[in-house]
Amino acid sequence: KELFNGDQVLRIHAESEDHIHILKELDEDSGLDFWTHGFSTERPVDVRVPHASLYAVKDFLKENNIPFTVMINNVQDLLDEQKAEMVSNAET
Amino acid sequence: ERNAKIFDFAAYHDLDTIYSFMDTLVASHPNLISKINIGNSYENRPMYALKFSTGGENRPAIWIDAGIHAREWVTQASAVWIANKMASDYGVDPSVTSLLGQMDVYLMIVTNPDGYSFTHTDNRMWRKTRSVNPGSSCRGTDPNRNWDAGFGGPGASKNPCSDSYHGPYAHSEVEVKNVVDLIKGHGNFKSFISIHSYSQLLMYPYGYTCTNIPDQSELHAVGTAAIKELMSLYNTKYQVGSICKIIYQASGGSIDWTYNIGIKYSFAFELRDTGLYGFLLPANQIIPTAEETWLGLKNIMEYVRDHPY
Repeated sequence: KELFNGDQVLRIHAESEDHIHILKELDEDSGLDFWTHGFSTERPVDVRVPHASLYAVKDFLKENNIPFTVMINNVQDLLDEQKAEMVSNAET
Repeated sequence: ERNAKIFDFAAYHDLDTIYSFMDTLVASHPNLISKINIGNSYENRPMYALKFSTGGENRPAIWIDAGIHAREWVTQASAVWIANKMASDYGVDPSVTSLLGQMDVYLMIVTNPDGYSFTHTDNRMWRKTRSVNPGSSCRGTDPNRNWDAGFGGPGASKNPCSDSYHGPYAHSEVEVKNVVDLIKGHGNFKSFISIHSYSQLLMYPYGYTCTNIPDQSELHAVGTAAIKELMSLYNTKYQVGSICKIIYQASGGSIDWTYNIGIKYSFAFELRDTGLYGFLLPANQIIPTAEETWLGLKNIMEYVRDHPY
């Protein structure tokens, strides 16, 4: 079973065409899981970042002054909650 | 959960439970609903569409599918609720009764059964099909980049390890081919609606180009009216637009193919997220999401019913 301990989902807010151009470089990195698509200044883009790449990606965004927020702090925690809920529903 | 009335719609369920629910629903409404096996998936799971029909021969029809991207769990769960809602509203809600008196509705709750099963057993984040890609250790094709509409163009990847891999050729995925064959074989679909999550969008073609479709103004108006209904329930903010303009250029998508073969009322929903959970929307939001989506869907279906072509 694939586990996602420590993975975070970042919500990235591109503010300029430069930001969009830089983010497209990020898109080439096949290790990142883009949850939403299409870079624009109107809509944020969400990306699940594996724990191992988290610091590098955050540093990259900070170096390029691209604002982001942490949308999901630990993906595995949410998955564990969802699983536990399904088990208890099934028992019910 | 033998009876549709006690089925827990406010919970996520595995594939077997959803398939069992389908049988229960058909058994509860034998004169309205039948279960059509449109073929099998790559890993040989049956692919079922629920056909809502009150008779007639090859009537004008509406297609609704959910879960073509496996991890978008709120779409399959909403489709379960919508199936039950449509069944229980027939004979009660005059608009639904009138719709099903004139048209058939095909509802496919799990359009990617292999992928959906895999999200329960191995990888909750899986999106694609589970087909083997010769020469690659990565499996699966993005089933919404595999349609013969701008196939292989921008917004799809030729890398089998990418989540938007378009596949070796158009309709290479048996899951896509099964739907294509049903739509072409039937020949009288008037609307095709594909349900995804998340982003709160109602989109129309094209995705593979940012050129406007000939029916752009009509479809934009239909979409705007539909999200007005949708938003009236919980004020969930939606946007309307073409795939290319509202998100980005994405080739090989299903509604581009259906529009190009003449199914004018082709739409794609991206259901809600509160902005905190993405694909991991809590189960307590399934019913509110399904209720609001139903209002939008119903509005589109009423328009299709009243605008034969």
